[in-house]
Amino acid sequence: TRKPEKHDEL
Amino acid sequence: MNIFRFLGDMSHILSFVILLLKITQGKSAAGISLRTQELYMIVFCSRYLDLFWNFSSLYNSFLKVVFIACSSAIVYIIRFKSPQKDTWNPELDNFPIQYLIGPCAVAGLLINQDWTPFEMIWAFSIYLEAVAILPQLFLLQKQGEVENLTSHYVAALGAYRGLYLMNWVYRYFTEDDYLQRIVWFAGTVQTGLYIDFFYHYYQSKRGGLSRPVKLP
Repeated sequence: TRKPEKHDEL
Repeated sequence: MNIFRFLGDMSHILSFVILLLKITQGKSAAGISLRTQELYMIVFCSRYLDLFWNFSSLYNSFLKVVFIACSSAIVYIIRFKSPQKDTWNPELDNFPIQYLIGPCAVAGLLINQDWTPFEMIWAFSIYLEAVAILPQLFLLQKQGEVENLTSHYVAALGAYRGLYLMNWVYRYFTEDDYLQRIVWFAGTVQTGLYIDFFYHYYQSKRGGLSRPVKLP
């Protein structure tokens, strides 16, 4: 299942 | 990391380079909205608070520092440094940014990822970045004609988030656990705001001769 991941983008 | 995200970050860096060159070499901030630059400084200073605990890569941490430093330097130069500060026209660049910051702050409180203080601030910064270009676009609209470097600056800025949209599509289809509805929505709105500008930018740059970008 998709889950919001920790912010790895700028 | 994928090519879309990398090109997006390079386009973002290019926009900083163009703007810094313009205001330092050209010694003028005419046509540049200080309001937009202030919003970007708020965006980066709030979103990158996690610099101190969310270490995902050296690349990320390095660019976070670069973006905070550049946006702060730009605001400082336009606001305090001579002769640039005298070329900023507060009558023209008078978009009421409190009407952007307020709703984004409320949205960040209500719609965020984990209900922690940082996530509320992070969501606020994502929403604010989506609308931060508005004062700049309004300023260009008032002036009707866009100075060449400024047009490249806005184009690079629009391309950065447009490339990020492609990066999100790519990640959605290649990573089975990737989900980021907040940035998908905000990034789409952000890129949408540039569509009208891109149309006029393309019309003016078509066929190689660099006719000035005219906004109706």
